[in-house]
Amino acid sequence: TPVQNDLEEFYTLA
Amino acid sequence: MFEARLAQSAILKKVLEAVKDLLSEATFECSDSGIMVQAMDNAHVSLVSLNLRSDGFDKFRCDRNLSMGMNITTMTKILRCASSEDTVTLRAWDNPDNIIFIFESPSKEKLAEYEMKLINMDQEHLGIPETMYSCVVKMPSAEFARICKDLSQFGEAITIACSKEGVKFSAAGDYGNANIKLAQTAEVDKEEEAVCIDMQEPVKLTFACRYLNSFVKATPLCAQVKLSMSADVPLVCEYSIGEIGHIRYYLAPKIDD
Repeated sequence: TPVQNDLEEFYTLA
Repeated sequence: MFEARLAQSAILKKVLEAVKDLLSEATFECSDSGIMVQAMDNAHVSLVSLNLRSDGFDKFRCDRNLSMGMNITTMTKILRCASSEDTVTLRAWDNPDNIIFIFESPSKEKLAEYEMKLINMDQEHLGIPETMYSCVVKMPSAEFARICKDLSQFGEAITIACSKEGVKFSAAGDYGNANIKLAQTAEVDKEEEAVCIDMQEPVKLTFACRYLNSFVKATPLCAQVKLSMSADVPLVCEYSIGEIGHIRYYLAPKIDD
């Protein structure tokens, strides 16, 4: 089953 | 002072319906250039980015930049009190504790004011770089909503595969599987009915149905939706909001473990 990624793995907190 | 007026509340009503599933509260950043909202859902899987330009309002005044934390659930309730044809005005003073929503009927015989308490919120802004996407699909928003709804019956995730032949949406579950292929339209009478694919490289990504079904709540805002995809980066699902701005949803893809 595919696992859900977190958005913060792609974008950094500004 | 901050004051923003729209001739018809319908747009704002639709915007609230389009974000309320994902956000319970959000900060509205108001400046000369307009109103911006950027907020993630509680699970930090998706992000809503809303932009309403000041020149799209019938009247817009913002003397100093304001960050107003709003309870989206309450705001949705308030907007539901407006008729679609009512004029809506948002008003707040400098350093506000409250925001006032004023609804005026077209005949000007009914004037309703709702005051909502603002909330203090920690700001968590994500820096999203300008990205060139491998595939950009523009398609009728109602068709996208229909596909998300239909495929959600088969599984918890939808795989979107885009190639030069077209775009394929598929879902698989314990009871079966389904796939829907859309080819680029050759000729259309109406631009809003077109399926248009701009592909640099083929892409195949999997996304949770739950979030896609929240995004399609924006369907009443625009006849077309734009899906931007590249391998291993979040999907961008964009709806224009008339001449005033846009709403973009970002969704992290699922990965094979």
